[in-house]
Amino acid sequence: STTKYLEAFEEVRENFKMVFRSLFTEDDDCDLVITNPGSPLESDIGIIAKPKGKRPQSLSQLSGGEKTLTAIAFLFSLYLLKPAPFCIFDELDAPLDDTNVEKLNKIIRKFSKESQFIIITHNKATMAAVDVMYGVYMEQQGISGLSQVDFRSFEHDLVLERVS
Amino acid sequence: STTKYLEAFEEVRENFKMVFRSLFTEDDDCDLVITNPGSPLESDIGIIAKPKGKRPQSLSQLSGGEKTLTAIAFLFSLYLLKPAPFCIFDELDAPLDDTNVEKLNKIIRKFSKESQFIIITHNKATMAAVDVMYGVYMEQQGISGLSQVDFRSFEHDLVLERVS
Amino acid sequence: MRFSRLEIKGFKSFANDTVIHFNENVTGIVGPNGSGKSNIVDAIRWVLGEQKSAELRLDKMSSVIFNGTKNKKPAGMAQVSLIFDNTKNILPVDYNEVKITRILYQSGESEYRLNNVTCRLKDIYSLFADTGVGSNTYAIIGFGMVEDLLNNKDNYRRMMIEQAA
Amino acid sequence: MRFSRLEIKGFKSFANDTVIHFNENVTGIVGPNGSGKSNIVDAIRWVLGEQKSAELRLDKMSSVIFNGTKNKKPAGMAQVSLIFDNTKNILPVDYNEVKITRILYQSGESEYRLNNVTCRLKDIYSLFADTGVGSNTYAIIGFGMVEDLLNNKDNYRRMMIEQAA
Ligand SMILES: Nc1ncnc2c1ncn2[C@@H]1O[C@H](COP(=O)(O)OP(=O)(O)OP(=O)(O)O)[C@@H](O)[C@H]1O
Ligand SMILES: Nc1ncnc2c1ncn2[C@@H]1O[C@H](COP(=O)(O)OP(=O)(O)OP(=O)(O)O)[C@@H](O)[C@H]1O
Ligand SMILES: [Mg+2]
Ligand SMILES: [Mg+2]
Repeated sequence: STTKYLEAFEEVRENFKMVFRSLFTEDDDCDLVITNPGSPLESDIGIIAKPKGKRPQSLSQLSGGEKTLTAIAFLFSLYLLKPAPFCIFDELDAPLDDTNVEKLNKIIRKFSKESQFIIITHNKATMAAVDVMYGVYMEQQGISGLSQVDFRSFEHDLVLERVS
Repeated sequence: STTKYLEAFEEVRENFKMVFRSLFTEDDDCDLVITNPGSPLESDIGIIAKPKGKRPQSLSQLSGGEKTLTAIAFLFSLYLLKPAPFCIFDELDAPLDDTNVEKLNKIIRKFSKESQFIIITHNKATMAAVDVMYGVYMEQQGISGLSQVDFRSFEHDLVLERVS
Repeated sequence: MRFSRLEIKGFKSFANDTVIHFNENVTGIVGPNGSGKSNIVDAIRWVLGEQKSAELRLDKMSSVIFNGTKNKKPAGMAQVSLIFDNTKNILPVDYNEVKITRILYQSGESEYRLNNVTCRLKDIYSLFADTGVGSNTYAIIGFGMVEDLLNNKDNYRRMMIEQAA
Repeated sequence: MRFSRLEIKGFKSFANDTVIHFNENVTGIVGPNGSGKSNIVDAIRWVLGEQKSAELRLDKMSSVIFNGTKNKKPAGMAQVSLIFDNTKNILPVDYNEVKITRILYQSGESEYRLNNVTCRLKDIYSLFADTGVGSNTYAIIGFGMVEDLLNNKDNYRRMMIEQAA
């Protein structure tokens, strides 16, 4: 029914504003809009995302990482409406910088009290943030094997100094 | 003309076999085929890629990283036919594991004697492999600034031990 | 309603019997390109009833069966079991553990089982109704879904909100 | 025929005069998401004559002009210059340095310059003919090109071989 959909939409919209601002910054502008309010059940949904004072005219002007983070904010907004018992993320952190990877992992940690998270990654910071880690490898040609891995020795400090 | 195209195709095909095997392994199967040899100038080109003893029926069965590496092999094959004076890679290493990032950077290093490479990345191993590095940052809200960065202190050792 | 473990055999690159335990809140899966990480995600989708081969990166469903290598023949069947911890009795079944199993034989025949008893796919669907568990859940996220959200192809965003409503 | 440097002003997020030197074989560009790294790639494409706004991630070409923030008004124009080291005389010009400049004004007028002298876009194209330099070169590679190669949309692969032939 239209009412049920509009109620769900409003809740997702509120969630989106909150999640987007925690993934970006508190004074960022964002919104979800029903582009054709006259017929909401047929209308598509627009995402307005304006990180840090920028004025992009559409999502396509955002950077690769900003777009990914915006999509993740939308997905978490749905999750908050109706939490799934488990969430699986397949290398979602690939286009993100270190700061955004950390923010994503913090949100995952927060929601992981309610749901189980399975995170596939190549990113060292993400590896350091999980509770247990399994390594998948090619046991013999073309056949997968699995083994639990231990994260005992790990340093990934990167010091960038400005020289000019 | 058809002859010129077929000669170029043959050379790209030979290059592809060589580059693919250096990005994957020496005994990997790969090929480029003109799917409709009867009319080569209209026919599309098929890529056959079978890493390490696997038998995928099509490119789509390969993993994300394997597909990216295969596309990179194709691009380098074109490059060897007609070297461009510069090459720009925008975060091509994002889906690659550490071993493949290292292989990619080795090939870049080799070709960089002939051409200039500009590499955009979030990957620490790639950062360690370049000659000079510039950091782009948001100088004020929404305005980009640039500064040269120094890579003096950097460790990214990751020790994974099998526990079972 | 938590996962307890996943058992895979003959599914894509997992030719051999493999068990993955999911006892923690946040489980990480790592490994080289092409080792089989995304195949684990496919296995979970598949056992939850995924019917679209494209969602599993395949041309046809029979391609989920381990298709052999130079040194090992193709498998006769693909079998995946997902075991849930049901101690909170969220699922309307009398057991502490609920195990769903899906099998596809080379012949094309397929089978579904609930706690090792043959059942129909719709039994599995109705078991999970209202729990938010299903193969089309917005909770299994790869880069394809991120792209679909950004392109908003076929009103993807509205469809997802309708699904969660 | 190497790059010597790139000068950007008023182009996308580079509101202020910015110079990037390319003296080394392998130059790395790093920074946070949204800082402007891909915009540098767009600037290089644009000054080499890119005419398709979609290739620059834009709906219309006028969107390359810095469009302002809460604290700074939009720029009156976008200007990018790419300076080549021509000491090997690969380019048919009598200078050791060859500078190509492209300008787009808010009015929609655009200008091209070769070593600060106004010229036409076709002069820039013919300057670089046979050198392998151009905005549509297969040497500027992002994830979009990787996807086009894998999908082989519109015979992308054959088109690339024809271009290199
Ligand atoms: N039916 C099958 N039989 C055997 N191997 C298969 C089958 N289907 C897919 N594979 C193989 O599984 C591999 C893909 O694994 P997967 O996509 O899980 O990799 P991945 O670990 O996610 O890698 P990446 O880090 O690159 O994403 C491919 O090399 C593919 O050939
Ligand atoms: N005309 C313009 N005026 C001002 N800012 C603009 C303009 N066009 C694009 N931008 C801004 O530039 C930013 C994008 O920068 P860019 O794509 O270069 O980021 P990036 O460094 O490549 O990031 P990522 O690591 O996420 O790929 C966006 O936030 C966008 O809003
Ligand atoms: Mg994968
Ligand atoms: Mg970018």
